[in-house]
Amino acid sequence: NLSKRLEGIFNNLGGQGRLTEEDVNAALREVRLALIEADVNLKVARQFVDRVKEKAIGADVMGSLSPAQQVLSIVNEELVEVLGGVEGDNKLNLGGTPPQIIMLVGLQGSGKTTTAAKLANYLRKQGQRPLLVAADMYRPAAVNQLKSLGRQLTIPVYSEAAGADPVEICVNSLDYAREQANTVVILDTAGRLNIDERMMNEVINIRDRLHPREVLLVADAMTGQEAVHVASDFNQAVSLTGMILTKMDGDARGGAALSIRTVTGVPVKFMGVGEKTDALEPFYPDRLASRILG
Amino acid sequence: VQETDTITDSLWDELEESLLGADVGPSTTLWLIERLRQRVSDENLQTGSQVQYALREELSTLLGKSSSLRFSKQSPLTVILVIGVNGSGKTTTIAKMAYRLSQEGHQVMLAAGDTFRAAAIDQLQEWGNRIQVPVISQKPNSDPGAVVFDALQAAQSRGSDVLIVDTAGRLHTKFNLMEELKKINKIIQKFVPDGPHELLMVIDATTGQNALLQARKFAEDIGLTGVVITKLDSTAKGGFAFAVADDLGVPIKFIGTGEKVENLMPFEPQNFVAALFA
Ligand SMILES: Nc1nc2c(ncn2[C@@H]2O[C@H](COP(=O)(O)OP(=O)(O)OP(=O)(O)O)[C@@H](O)[C@H]2O)c(=O)[nH]1
Ligand SMILES: Nc1nc2c(ncn2[C@@H]2O[C@H](COP(=O)(O)OP(=O)(O)OP(=O)(O)O)[C@@H](O)[C@H]2O)c(=O)[nH]1
Ligand SMILES: [Mg+2]
Ligand SMILES: [Mg+2]
Repeated sequence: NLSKRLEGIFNNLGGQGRLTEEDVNAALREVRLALIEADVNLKVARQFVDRVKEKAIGADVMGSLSPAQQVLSIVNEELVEVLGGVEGDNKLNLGGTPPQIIMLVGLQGSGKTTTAAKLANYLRKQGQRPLLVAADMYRPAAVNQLKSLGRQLTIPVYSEAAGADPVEICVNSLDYAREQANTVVILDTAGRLNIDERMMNEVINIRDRLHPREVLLVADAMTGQEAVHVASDFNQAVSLTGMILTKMDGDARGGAALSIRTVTGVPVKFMGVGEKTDALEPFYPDRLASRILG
Repeated sequence: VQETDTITDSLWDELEESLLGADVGPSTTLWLIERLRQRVSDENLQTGSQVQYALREELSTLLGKSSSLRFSKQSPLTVILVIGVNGSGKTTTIAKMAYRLSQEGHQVMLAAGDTFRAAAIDQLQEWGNRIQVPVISQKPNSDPGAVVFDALQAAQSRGSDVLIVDTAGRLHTKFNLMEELKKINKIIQKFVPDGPHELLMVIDATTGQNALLQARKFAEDIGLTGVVITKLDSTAKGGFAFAVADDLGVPIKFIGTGEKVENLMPFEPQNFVAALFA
């Protein structure tokens, strides 16, 4: 793992009272490798390492820490800061006149429908009256999937018959939410590619018509190098307010989160940690940082 | 972009970047670059184009020869077990394969082996209706092994020659779920002497280095005879394919290129390598 590799590096270089540029360069090569193994985007990894380099060179080797531990602690601190970011931006913003709208978007199979149900469950525990909206009219049995989850949770699901247009479904759901006094509306949209112009226009239209308070990118923790391009395209189209990293109960390192955060500034708001409807956790930057570093 | 075609340090940097950017992974990329440097000196390669050509050769070698679906030689029924992590595209891929095999004249049957996820059975049944292929299923939350056994019997009595078994998505790190899969595999092995004839793992092209961990664990726990890489219509290149094919000796058999039933193509190593640099 990374700390062993760094120890190995510093054992080969002389122990000093300060970290020299040579020490730091050797160590940061290992850090960059660890980040790329963790699926952090190449350019993001390079930028990150450059920032750490500035902080590390000339840093005093603190009394009780080995040079390797010193570099690692600077790296960890920087990573937590980037991931954790501004106070409060990892929380859901649902203040204001109800019903507030949360829109979920993302690539095919990332976990949107399951996450919609998890969010509804979470928000109900917080005293909200959520309404789930089945806006995926493409995938076979997608509406049934959300309805089935809604039944399990006894949370209402708004849906329309086959042939209905997803944009109109979302618009209609808002009227329904007002009638039913729901306080939060969660829009589950179809999986789509960021390069599919027609499908991207669909979510742009939904956003323009409904002004959702939160637009969350649901991203698979195991996403590779393309995470950056996917997130930037979605961000450009619908102005993301946050992301949810799913399948964090596996062993994917989750470097995509660093890439997305760095390039789009979008904060992680939740993590999906299982298939059940209670498997949603708030985001802990320090935990994700150690996981990415391996 | 280079002015001349000589082999410079920046050429090696560019190659490294394009490989890493395609999710080929650091250890495979390092191996490839070292191998190419060796070939440059051994074969006295002079130009960047020659290095590019050599790279494509090395990549093709890692992938192995193209390999098609393996049918039963002993029993009249071929059984294909489809596995993989959550959301990778298993159910959709099964519909595509069933469609293709029906078009080729086979009598296909499907087993709704995902009895856990909301509307998983509905999803496969809807596909079955669309492509007119029978689907064997039981109630949600029934034992997947029982459904598979049911389907094996139905396929046999109906005279189907291909049974494709859908399974629930599962993370390879989940002990109980991997044990469940081993059990399903045993049921098929007992019923069909040389089955399952294909243990196809479905992997999402947008996956990063975790793909290798997934494939290794599935291979270790129940064995793999082939891989399907889905969602190659995205911008992802699926570069993990090289490490998976080479490391595990398992061929990539098909690729998924969209959400429609026709969007399944046999894997062509040459095309895949060319697309890496497109
Ligand atoms: N282990 C695990 N599985 C998850 C998690 N979130 C979702 N899943 C599973 O991932 C698979 C895909 O989830 P869906 O909710 O259908 O994904 P989706 O984004 O709605 O898919 P599309 O609508 O087709 O784009 C299902 O098998 C879910 O049970 C998670 O946090 N952990
Ligand atoms: N663009 C694209 N989407 C695909 C492809 N293959 C599958 N999908 C989509 O990916 C999503 C998940 O597909 P499923 O077939 O439900 O995946 P799965 O592996 O069966 O999912 P679980 O059973 O929940 O684990 C759906 O929205 C599919 O339409 C492909 O080749 N390209
Ligand atoms: Mg969905
Ligand atoms: Mg499925």
